Amino acid sequence: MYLKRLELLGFKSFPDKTVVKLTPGVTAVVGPNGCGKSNILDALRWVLGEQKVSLLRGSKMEEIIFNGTRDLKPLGMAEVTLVIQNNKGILPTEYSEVQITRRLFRSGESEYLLNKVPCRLKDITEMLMDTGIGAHVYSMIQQDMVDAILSDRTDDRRFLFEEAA
Amino acid sequence: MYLKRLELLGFKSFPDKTVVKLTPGVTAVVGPNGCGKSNILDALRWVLGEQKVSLLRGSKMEEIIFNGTRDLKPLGMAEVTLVIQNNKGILPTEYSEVQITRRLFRSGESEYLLNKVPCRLKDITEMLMDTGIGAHVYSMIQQDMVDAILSDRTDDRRFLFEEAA
Amino acid sequence: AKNLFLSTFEEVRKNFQQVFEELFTGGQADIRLLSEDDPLESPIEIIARPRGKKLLSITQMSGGERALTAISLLFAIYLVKPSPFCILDEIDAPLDDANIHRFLKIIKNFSDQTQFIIITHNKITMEASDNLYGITMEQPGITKVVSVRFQEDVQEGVVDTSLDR
Amino acid sequence: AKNLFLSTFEEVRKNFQQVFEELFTGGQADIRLLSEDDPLESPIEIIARPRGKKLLSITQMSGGERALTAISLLFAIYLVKPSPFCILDEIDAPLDDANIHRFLKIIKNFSDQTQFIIITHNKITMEASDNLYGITMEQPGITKVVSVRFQEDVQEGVVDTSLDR
Ligand SMILES: Nc1ncnc2c1ncn2[C@@H]1O[C@H](COP(=O)(O)OP(=O)(O)OP(=O)(O)O)[C@@H](O)[C@H]1O
Ligand SMILES: Nc1ncnc2c1ncn2[C@@H]1O[C@H](COP(=O)(O)OP(=O)(O)OP(=O)(O)O)[C@@H](O)[C@H]1O
Ligand SMILES: [Mg+2]
Ligand SMILES: [Mg+2]
Repeated sequence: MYLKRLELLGFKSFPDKTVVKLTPGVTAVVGPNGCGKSNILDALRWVLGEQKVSLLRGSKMEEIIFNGTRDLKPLGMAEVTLVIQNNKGILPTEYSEVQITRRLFRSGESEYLLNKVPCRLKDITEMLMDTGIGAHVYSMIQQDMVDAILSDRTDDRRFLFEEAA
Repeated sequence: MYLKRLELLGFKSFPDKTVVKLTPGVTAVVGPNGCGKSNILDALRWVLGEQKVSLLRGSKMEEIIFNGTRDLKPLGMAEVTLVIQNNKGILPTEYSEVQITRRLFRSGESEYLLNKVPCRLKDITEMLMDTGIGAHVYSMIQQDMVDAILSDRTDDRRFLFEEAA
Repeated sequence: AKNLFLSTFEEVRKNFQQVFEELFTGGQADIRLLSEDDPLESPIEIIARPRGKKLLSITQMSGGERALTAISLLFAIYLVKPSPFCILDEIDAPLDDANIHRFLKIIKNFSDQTQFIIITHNKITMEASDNLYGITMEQPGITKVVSVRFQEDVQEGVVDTSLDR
Repeated sequence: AKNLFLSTFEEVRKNFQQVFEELFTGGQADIRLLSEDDPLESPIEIIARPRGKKLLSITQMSGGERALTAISLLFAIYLVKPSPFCILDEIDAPLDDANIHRFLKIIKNFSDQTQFIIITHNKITMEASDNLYGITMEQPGITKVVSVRFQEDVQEGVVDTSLDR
C-alpha cells in the first residue's frame, strides 16, 4: 500500500489545481526558500485530518486557504485529495484505489469525502486505523521536532510512545 | 581593534592547551558533528564573563571543565584566555595587546585576570564597556536564536534592543 | 493498556540501541522509564553516549549529535509499526557529510516497505534519491511543481536549489 | 532612558527595512512598538512581507524566510553599534544557495570593521571565506584545530566536512 498522488487546490500557495505524483522509493523535494515545499507536507497532514492549527503553522484553520498574492485575489475554498494505492488489499474496500478528500470554506464549513462520497472524519480515521497511515509524529518529521523530542519540558516524547503503542 | 587569539586549556573538549589564532576578515570553521566547533563559541562567551549556564549548554558551571574521555581522566580546572589587539587605542590601557583570562576550579573557585594580573569580572566589563566587545546577542548568533527572536513568547527580542541602546 | 505500553517500550528500546549504534558507528544509548511502577504516566529518560566519549547530558551534545539521537529514537518507534510513508522536512540540515550518508543508508534499507519524501537543500541527499521534484515560484506566491528526475528516466545534471536566479 | 531607547529603536527600524529589502531582493518589513506611550515595557511587533507576496504572519513564513527575517533584525541592531567581532553558528543551515550568496555579500560588506567567524557545514560559505579552520577529533573527545587555509596562503582543494572518514 502506498501513496499514489496528492492533489491540491486553493491550499496555501496552490491557487490552481496541482497534482503531485508520488512513487515508491526515496523522493527528494528541492527548491528555493519559501517556494512551497513544507506547504506540501502541511497539505498531507491536513487531508489526513489534522485539527491542531499550530501544526499547520497557522493561528486559525481559515489561514490554510489561499489568501491571494500581489496579483491574485484570495480564494473561498481549499481542497486536498490524497489517492492511496490499495494493492495489498489492506484497506477494507474492494477498490484498488482509495481517495480521501478534505475541503474547507471561508464560512468555516468543512467537508470530508471518501471516493468522492461525503462522509465524516470518523469514517476516514476508522478506515486508516492499523494501516500506519496518519499524521503520526514519526511519519512527518520536521527540524524543530528534534528539540521537542529531546526536551524534558514538553510532552512530545511521551506522545511519540503513545502513538506507537 | 580585533580579537587576536583564543587559548583554551581544560575547557570542554580541549584538555590540552589549544591556541586558535584569529584574523581580520571572514573565517569559516568547519568539521564533523560533535568535534568541538560550538565549544569554541562557548569558550569565547565564557571568557567574556557569561554567567548563564544554560547559554553554555550546561546545567551547572562545573560542566564546562573537561570531564574526561574513555582514555583520559577529568581535569580539575578550565582556563580560557582571549587576546585582543588594541591597535586603535580604544581600550584604556597603554598596552598594544590586552589579555583577558578566566579560570574555574572544580571546587567552584573562579578567577579573572587582566594581562595576567588577578582582577574582578567588574574590572573587565568596565574596560570593555562601549567597545562593543561582549557576549551580546548580536555578536554570537546561533540557529535556535531565530525562533527565539521571532517568537512572541520570549523576551529575547526585547532584550536585543536593550543591549543595543 | 499498561502491558501493551510496556511491551512496546521494550521493543522501542531495543530498536533505539541498534539504530543509534549504526548512526553513531558505535557508542551506546538507552531509554528508561523514570518511575517503573507507573509506566503510563512516567517521564521517559534518554541516555546517549557517542563512541569514545564519556556520558554527557543530552544538552551538552552537539547540534548534529542531538539531531542524530532524535532521529534514532524516531526510527526506533517507526520500526515498531512501519508506516507506508514518511516525510522528512530538512532533517539533514545540521548533519555533516558522513552522517548524511549514514542517515540515507538507513532510509534506503527501510525504503522497500516505506515511501520516503525528503525535503532538502543538501546535494548529497538529492544525489542519493530515486526521484527528484523541483519546486519553484516563478509567479510570486504561486507554487509550481516540476518533476526533475524520475526513476524511469535517470538524467544527470547539476541541480541548482536556487531555481529562482 | 526612554529617549535613548526611542532613538535607538528608530535607527534599528531604518536599518531593518534596508537589510530586509537587500536580503529579500525587494519586499517590505517593519518593526513597531505596540504601546507607543510605554516604550520601555512595550512588546515589539515584526511585520515582514517578501516580494510579490501578501502580508502573512511570521508563523506562516517558510523556515528560510524566518531565518532571513531574524538575520535582518540582528544585522539591523548590529549596525547601530557594530561589534569588532561576530560569531555565527550554522546560521546558513536553512538557507538555499541564492540566499546564502546574499547573506555572505552583506557579511563581506561589514567585514572591514568586523571580524566574522562562521561555523558552517556549507560548501558555498567555505568557498567564500578569507580563512578556513578545520576542526577534528582524531582522538575521541579531544578537539584538534587545524588551519586549512589562511589569507596569506590561498590553496585550492576539496574540503571534506567529514574529516573523520
Ligand atoms: N494561505 C496562504 N495563501 C497564500 N500563500 C500562502 C499561504 N500560506 C502560506 N503561503 C505561502 O507559502 C510560503 C511558505 O511556503 P513553505 O513553508 O512551503 O516554503 P518552503 O519551500 O518550505 O521554504 P523553506 O526552504 O524556506 O523551508 C509563504 O511564504 C507564503 O508565501
Ligand atoms: N565538559 C566536557 N568535557 C569533555 N567533553 C565535552 C565537555 N562538554 C562538551 N564536550 C564534548 O563536546 C562535544 C560537542 O562539541 P560541539 O558542540 O562543539 O560540536 P560541534 O562541532 O559544534 O558539532 P555540530 O556540527 O554537530 O554542531 C560533545 O560531544 C562532547 O564530546
Ligand atoms: Mg520549509
Ligand atoms: Mg555545533
